[in-house]
Amino acid sequence: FSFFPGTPRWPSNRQDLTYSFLPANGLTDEVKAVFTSAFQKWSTVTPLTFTQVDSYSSADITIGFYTGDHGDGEPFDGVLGTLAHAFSPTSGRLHLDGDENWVVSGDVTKASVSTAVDLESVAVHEIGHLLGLGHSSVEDAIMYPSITSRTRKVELADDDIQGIQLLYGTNPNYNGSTTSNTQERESSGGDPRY
Amino acid sequence: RFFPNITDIPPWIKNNATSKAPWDAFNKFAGCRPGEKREGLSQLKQYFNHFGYIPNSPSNFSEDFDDELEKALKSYQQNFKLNVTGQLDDQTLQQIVRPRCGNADVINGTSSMNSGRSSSFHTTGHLHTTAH
Repeated sequence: FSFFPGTPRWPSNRQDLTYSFLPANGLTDEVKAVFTSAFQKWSTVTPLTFTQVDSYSSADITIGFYTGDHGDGEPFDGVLGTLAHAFSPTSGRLHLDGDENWVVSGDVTKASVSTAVDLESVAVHEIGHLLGLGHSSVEDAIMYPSITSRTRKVELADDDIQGIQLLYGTNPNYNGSTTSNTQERESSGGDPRY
Repeated sequence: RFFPNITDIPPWIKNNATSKAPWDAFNKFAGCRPGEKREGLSQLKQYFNHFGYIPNSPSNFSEDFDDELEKALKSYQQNFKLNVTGQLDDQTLQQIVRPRCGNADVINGTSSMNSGRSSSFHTTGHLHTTAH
């Protein structure tokens, strides 16, 4: 795992975070639920909590789908390539490429379209950035920078958990295991960890 | 575009799925070596610049496989646990063209992505570690 330069994090008086969706996207409840699940991955292992609110302007974390140049100097590039990006604490901005073929539910590995991308997998990764994690060299980790289309990877790896708990500590209710469905994890070559 | 289920993906999306992803063009550089000049290498340098492996952003990158690109490649290969060859081998290109997060791997010239290991770790192994 790694952190952003200067190790920015949400301060101790801002651990109960709110999030909201760009109203112009008109996202369905089903899409929003994907993010709820993604936030839960991180709240399970830390004392952080995440609550969806309607007020986009006052939310700690804002989530929006954009295409091409969307004003932050990091234009999206159409199908595949760059899928999303997010800012370090305490910016709270999470942007996803609206041109992707986002799969909201179902077994993305069986998608007939080669460009299908699992939304929750990308959401869990980008939330890691929002909380202060940089990229990881551990291929099994959520914070590994790349993900192949038609792949699902939503469970935090030990590497992710160690990193985020260094920033925020441990959820007192965390029992040391986040993997409820081992079939959801990508297979790993089992690189040694030091 | 959102698909509540994979079965909802319409036929026209499937028919257009053969369109090239933005970085597929980099595959033509397979086997390209330091010292060569290839049209389009400037775009590969822009890729590495975007993800932090080439720190400066000149108005125009050259089409030369120069020391700067070789150094960027080695750093990239180290971060992704590839063989550190400094060349555009197949394994490296396969990784480069994969879809990914737009955030940089190297920020302000510093990469902690691979535990900050220097390339000397891979060549000499002079790093004491404790397994846990």
